[in-house]
Amino acid sequence: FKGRAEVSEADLKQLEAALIGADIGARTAAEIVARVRQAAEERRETDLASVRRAIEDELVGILERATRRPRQVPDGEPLVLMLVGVNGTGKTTTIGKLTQYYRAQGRTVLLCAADTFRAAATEQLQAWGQRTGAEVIHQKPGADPSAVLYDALAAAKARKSDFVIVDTAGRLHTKSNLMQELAKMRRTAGRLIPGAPHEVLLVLDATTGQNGLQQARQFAQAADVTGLIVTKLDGTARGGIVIAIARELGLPVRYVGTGEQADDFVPFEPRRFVEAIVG
Amino acid sequence: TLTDRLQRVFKSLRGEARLTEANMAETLEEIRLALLEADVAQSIVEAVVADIRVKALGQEVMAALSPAEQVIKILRDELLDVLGGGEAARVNVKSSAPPAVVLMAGLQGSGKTTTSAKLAAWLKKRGHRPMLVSVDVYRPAAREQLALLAEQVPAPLFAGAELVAQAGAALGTAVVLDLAKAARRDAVRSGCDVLIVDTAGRLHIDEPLMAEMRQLKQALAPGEILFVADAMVGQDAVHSAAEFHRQLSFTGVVLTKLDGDTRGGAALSIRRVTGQPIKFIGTSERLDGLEVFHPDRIVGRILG
Ligand SMILES: Nc1nc2c(ncn2[C@@H]2O[C@H](COP(=O)(O)OP(=O)(O)OP(=O)(O)O)[C@@H](O)[C@H]2O)c(=O)[nH]1
Ligand SMILES: Nc1nc2c(ncn2[C@@H]2O[C@H](COP(=O)(O)OP(=O)(O)OP(=O)(O)O)[C@@H](O)[C@H]2O)c(=O)[nH]1
Ligand SMILES: [Mg+2]
Ligand SMILES: [Mg+2]
Repeated sequence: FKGRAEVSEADLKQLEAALIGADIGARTAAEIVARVRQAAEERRETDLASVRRAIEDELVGILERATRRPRQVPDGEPLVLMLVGVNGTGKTTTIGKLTQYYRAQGRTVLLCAADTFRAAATEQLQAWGQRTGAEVIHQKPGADPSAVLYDALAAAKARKSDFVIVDTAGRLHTKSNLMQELAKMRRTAGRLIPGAPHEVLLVLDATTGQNGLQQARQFAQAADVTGLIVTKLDGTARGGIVIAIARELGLPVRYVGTGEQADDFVPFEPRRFVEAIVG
Repeated sequence: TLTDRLQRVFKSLRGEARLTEANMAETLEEIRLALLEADVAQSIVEAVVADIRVKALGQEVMAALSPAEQVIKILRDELLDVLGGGEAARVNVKSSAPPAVVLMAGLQGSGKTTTSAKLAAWLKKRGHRPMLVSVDVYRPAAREQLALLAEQVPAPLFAGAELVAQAGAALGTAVVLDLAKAARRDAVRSGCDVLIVDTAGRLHIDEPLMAEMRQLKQALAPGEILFVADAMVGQDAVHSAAEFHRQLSFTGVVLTKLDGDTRGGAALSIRRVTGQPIKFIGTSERLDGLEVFHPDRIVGRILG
């Protein structure tokens, strides 16, 4: 008697339910559980702990195979990051956190208030700039976002800033004119600094359901996303939709938001993320 | 579409003329997957599928419909039944002592501030004189955001700048409650019959902030508490909605950002787990982007 509980049908159903509850998706959850069950039977490792670990390994594997990386930054140029995503996911707040994170490493950061549309968007970013020690390049409400971006990159080059972080307006991926606006911003950036924006981070709310995959597809197409940030993981949602995004689009999660303050921010750890899902 | 998938299920069962135990299993599995993919919560999907199984089994074949179409009809009726009637879009702005108070609640980023302004525009159109106030003293530039939107409606805003300035660095529940009560007094003074209170986004598991919400409710005795939720929320919808309802007994739901292409299964989850009506949907970022909720439209989206 090994003292290891054998996995039961009920256990497998419960594990599958945990995956679905984490927004992994019904079909993906079924596939993973089926594959793990078969492998466990073949290896004769059918105790619950091993099966649970095997599911975690599957998920970690998917996340680690997402190998998209930022673009190369030419020597002496600022690294340009652009945050994009649908409305309300936490882009502006995350820029405050990124600024804190880089400043703590002794880097200089310049911010670009390219959300010229939403009420008080510039004021919100300016407050974060003050809080974390970064200047904010901005223009009047209604200005062309690409014009603000141009100003910011020119300023960053002149000041030899280490980083430029660009805030963009929230936008639904179904609005083609708004997605084209992003494409135009990318082209503008690339003209001024080779390879810019070097990192385009899609900011996803951890509570997002299956629509998150469609969001990622559309933003990847319009803005050439290089990675994801998952916010609001301090809630009860688990952000499992990033598994499908990793698998289909090869996009890795780079950072995670865990609250509303400047230091509620960590680099992504696949194993830890997955353990919270499989529980 | 789900209809196509069900047609294929029935075809593969070689010309079945009626709904039986045998052809039901595969059909119900397709329905289960479709509802989960549309972000309906697991527990709700289970209940719906169980109901459909009972209603569908042994049904007399309807002359005009194929078995697949018949099941779809049963499913449609079931979803419409869960989502409930159209008595939904009345905002309770009657009050024995004016102003009537509408309190906005919800998770971070769901659309409360924007919806507060949209609601003011909505009520103005219907002959009311709404005043807006933001008691979000936490999020940078939150009160500025509502102030700008109030100008656009246009509707009077209680800014409470002195109250916030006096609080200094001690921005918390005390000044939140002071602001809310001062706004109500100002609404009476200004002849406004409705006060819309925008609140900070908060997690349902954040005890101090949920306690603040309960205290706001107690202080204001709102006739309407609207839970503002993002239509693209997935399985978590049941957890946040249930907890907000448990603590606040909210009276209605606004589902925002339905101008996207999310299937909107959260509508079913939230309605089913709280029993509260979805009163409005948000359909754009503009002030006129607030519409009455129609169950058949969201059912159409969920069934995709
Ligand atoms: N709990 C929690 N809240 C967060 C997190 N990140 C952001 N928020 C909150 O989410 C809300 C929206 O954040 P914003 O930064 O304004 O989001 P945004 O994407 O810039 O919004 P738009 O510009 O309007 O599209 C705010 O209340 C933030 O404080 C997080 O990691 N955890
Ligand atoms: N497309 C679209 N965008 C919306 C809708 N409702 C709100 N938004 C946008 O969603 C984002 C968040 O809206 P807010 O009103 O700031 O959300 P909130 O709940 O007040 O956020 P917190 O106060 O941080 O919790 C903004 O960019 C809004 O313009 C809607 O119905 N459709
Ligand atoms: Mg923003
Ligand atoms: Mg707000």
